[in-house]
Amino acid sequence: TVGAIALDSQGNLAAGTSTGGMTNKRWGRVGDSPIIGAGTYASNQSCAVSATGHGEFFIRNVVAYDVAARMKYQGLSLQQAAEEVVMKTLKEQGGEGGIIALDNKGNIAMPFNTPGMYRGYMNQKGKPQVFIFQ
Amino acid sequence: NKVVLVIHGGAGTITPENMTPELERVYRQKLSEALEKGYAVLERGGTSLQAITTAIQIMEESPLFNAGKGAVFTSEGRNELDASIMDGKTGQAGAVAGVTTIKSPILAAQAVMQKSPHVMLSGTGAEEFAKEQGLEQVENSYFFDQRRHDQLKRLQQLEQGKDKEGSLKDPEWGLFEGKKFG
Repeated sequence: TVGAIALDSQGNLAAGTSTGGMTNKRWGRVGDSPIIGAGTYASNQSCAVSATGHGEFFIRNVVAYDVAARMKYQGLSLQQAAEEVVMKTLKEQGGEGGIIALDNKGNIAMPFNTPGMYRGYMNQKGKPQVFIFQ
Repeated sequence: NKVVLVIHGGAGTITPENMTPELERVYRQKLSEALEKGYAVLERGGTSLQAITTAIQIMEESPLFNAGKGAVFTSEGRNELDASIMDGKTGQAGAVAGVTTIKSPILAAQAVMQKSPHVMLSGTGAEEFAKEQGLEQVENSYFFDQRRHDQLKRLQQLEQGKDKEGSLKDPEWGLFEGKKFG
């Protein structure tokens, strides 16, 4: 699964996710990637999120929207909301994976509860920052 | 205004032990390329939608990631792809699920968002819509990647008890996202 989120010069957020699904998939199984609110979400009033991992957990927990809702209704920061959803809620259920999240001030969060996640960001510092392992 | 681009290429049992230095270099290079091309869109005043579709298409066209080319295989040995997109400014969204002949699933999701009254289209209907919108169509074999196909075969052998659990420990298996299997 791959994903991208961006904040543009007009202050608009957007999120996208694309996947090949699950190995050995049967019965037309659909994961979280094409489901808005689970694997992908964006709202200028809160944040943009793209997810990757064991889709069934991300669907049941409406992960991408949950991060935005915690910011909106609990007043959590992006970092707090993202960490709580991925490192607490998901992890307690055995949901493996991670997210990238970005708010309308340009704050970034990339929590994951697996050994690694291919991820990176670029901002006015001008150089791509790429990470793979914990 | 501040402009920012963030990407991911999948999460899973990705550790230094199951990643050769050469493979790590190749991954870092492709991720950097997606960031640089997507960020260049933002720098010249492009929209966040344009930036994310640029970055995602670069990763869809690389066999390194489980999306587009290099996607994993279903139990029938086919590639079935999904994608979604959402615009934070308007709240509009688009998605496709279970498509097999659309070269760029993220562009199809964007077409659903911008050219249809729906949010999600699936299967042959989604492919029909993408064709009508002039999106590039490919044979399903376009997405074929030998490494992924081998993974499917070994997993199915494992399922039929023909392979030892040990193979799951092979470095190759480390590239499975979260070791989830159908």
